[in-house]
Amino acid sequence: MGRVISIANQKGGVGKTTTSINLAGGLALSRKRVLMIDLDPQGNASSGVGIPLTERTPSIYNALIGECPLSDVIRPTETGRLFVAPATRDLIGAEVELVDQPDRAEYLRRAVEPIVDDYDYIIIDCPPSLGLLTVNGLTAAKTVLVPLQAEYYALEGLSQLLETVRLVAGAYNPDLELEGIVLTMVDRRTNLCRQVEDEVRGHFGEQVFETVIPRNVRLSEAPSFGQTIFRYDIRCIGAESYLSLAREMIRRDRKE
Amino acid sequence: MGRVISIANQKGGVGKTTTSINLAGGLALSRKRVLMIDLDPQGNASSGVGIPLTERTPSIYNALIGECPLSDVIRPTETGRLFVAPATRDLIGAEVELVDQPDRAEYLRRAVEPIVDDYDYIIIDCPPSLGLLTVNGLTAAKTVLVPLQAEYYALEGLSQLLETVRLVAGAYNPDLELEGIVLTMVDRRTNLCRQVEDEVRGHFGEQVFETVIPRNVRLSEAPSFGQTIFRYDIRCIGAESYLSLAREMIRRDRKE
Ligand SMILES: Nc1ncnc2c1ncn2[C@@H]1O[C@H](COP(=O)(O)OP(=O)(O)OP(=O)(O)O)[C@@H](O)[C@H]1O
Ligand SMILES: Nc1ncnc2c1ncn2[C@@H]1O[C@H](COP(=O)(O)OP(=O)(O)OP(=O)(O)O)[C@@H](O)[C@H]1O
Ligand SMILES: [Mg+2]
Ligand SMILES: [Mg+2]
Repeated sequence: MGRVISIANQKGGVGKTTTSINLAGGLALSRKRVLMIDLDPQGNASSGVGIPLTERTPSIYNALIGECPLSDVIRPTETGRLFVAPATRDLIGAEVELVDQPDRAEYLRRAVEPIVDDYDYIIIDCPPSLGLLTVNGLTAAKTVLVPLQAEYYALEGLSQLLETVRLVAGAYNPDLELEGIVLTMVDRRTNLCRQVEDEVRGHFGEQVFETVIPRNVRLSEAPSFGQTIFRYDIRCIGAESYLSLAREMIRRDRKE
Repeated sequence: MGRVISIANQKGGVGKTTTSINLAGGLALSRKRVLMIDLDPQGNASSGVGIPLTERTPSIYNALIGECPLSDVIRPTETGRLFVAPATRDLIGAEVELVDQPDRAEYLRRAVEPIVDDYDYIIIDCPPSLGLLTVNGLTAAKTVLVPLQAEYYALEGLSQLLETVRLVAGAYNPDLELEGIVLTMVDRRTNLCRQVEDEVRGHFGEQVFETVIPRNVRLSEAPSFGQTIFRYDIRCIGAESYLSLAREMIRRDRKE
């Protein structure tokens, strides 16, 4: 049974897409079979693994509204064992089209069900909002991974996100749990970063991954080549930390 | 007649809120009377100028749906001549509540009209999406200022944003123009940053502000004290660059 994990945080620019792509890459490197679903109309996760805009038809939008099965949308990437269901701007329309449907939160879960056993992990990259797309992502998932930038605004938004996770669990998905919190763009030279890390570990303890993702310019260069960090520069600290995150996640999942 | 400027970009974490607060602060320092409207349910612009969550009733949500006039929501800040209309999470509900109304894009413009002449500048901080709240922000505005992080994904999203601006102008606000593009979190030591800047200036020329905002940790520390950069550390490069941005904007507005 594939483990479905949503990468969510309504705060913008905290590293959701970078974590989706490189955690998925790290899991594939660890011999897991992985599907990444791009649920953001910006389509950053799709271009970050090299799927040009012209090759995204059909896209996750078509599968979400039931026009075709998800299997018709899934494509291979340059990385072995890593597949992607790409997104286009059409996805913006889904939020308006589905809002009046009584089962509006369950469209993605229904699309994922038929193929969930074909993968060890399914990673869903969510947009920076708590709207219907993210609610679909949380309803389809078994757990949610929260990338947290070590900054003030990101910390401020955390309680709102965790409350939404509880609401979605109560209304649509009782099994939904927190996979964990991963600190991103960490620069331990600054006071602010150290303060945020201390506060988060103090408050959330074990739920915070030991692995942190440091600020590393190679991570922001890789998407312009459509490559995961492992294909772009496997020796950099960004690749090392995402591989360590993938390994830590596999270890934690085994303990369950 | 107050100049209404929306700060918008659907890409998350590019510096919309930081630019809203510190441009508004820089304009107030230049003896302009300024209102900042927080249109993001995250409420970052409100906390960034020190309005606690408990002091945001009524909020922009109540004025937007017509429950009270905007003048009832406006509060002073620690900075002279700078006022704010704060946001709360209720704002998330507005997107769903207004979606079926025929004039759903015009709620903010109607709320702003009665008070527009009381200010020299009205700055609207938009959320990271192209949904109904941002459309309301673009419909109420005379111009739109686009903060652009010098990174690949931010550049990729620019064409989508400018297309949305054209669509909103055509449908709801024919006078809407681009105030300009301002490069944020600039670190000219990296190749990526220099490449993005060259590409943007090559393509958009005069529409890109000469002033760039460098990456400066003081800018990310100030919000945890609820202060603009000018009250937090007026001598830092972050304060200098936002004051220069405000001055450049005033100069450009005079030329029109
Ligand atoms: N650890 C890191 N070091 C350096 N740059 C990073 C790191 N993680 C992400 N970035 C860069 O920071 C920017 C924001 O990251 P990303 O787009 O992954 O965040 P996001 O949360 O998915 O944003 P959005 O809210 O728009 O979906 C991107 O330009 C990315 O390349
Ligand atoms: N020039 C800068 N130098 C250093 N840090 C910055 C700078 N500008 C913004 N930041 C920090 O980067 C993060 C993102 O900025 P900000 O929240 O202003 O972006 P935003 O576009 O408003 O995000 P959202 O899409 O969530 O609304 C914040 O933690 C902020 O403090
Ligand atoms: Mg993203
Ligand atoms: Mg913001």
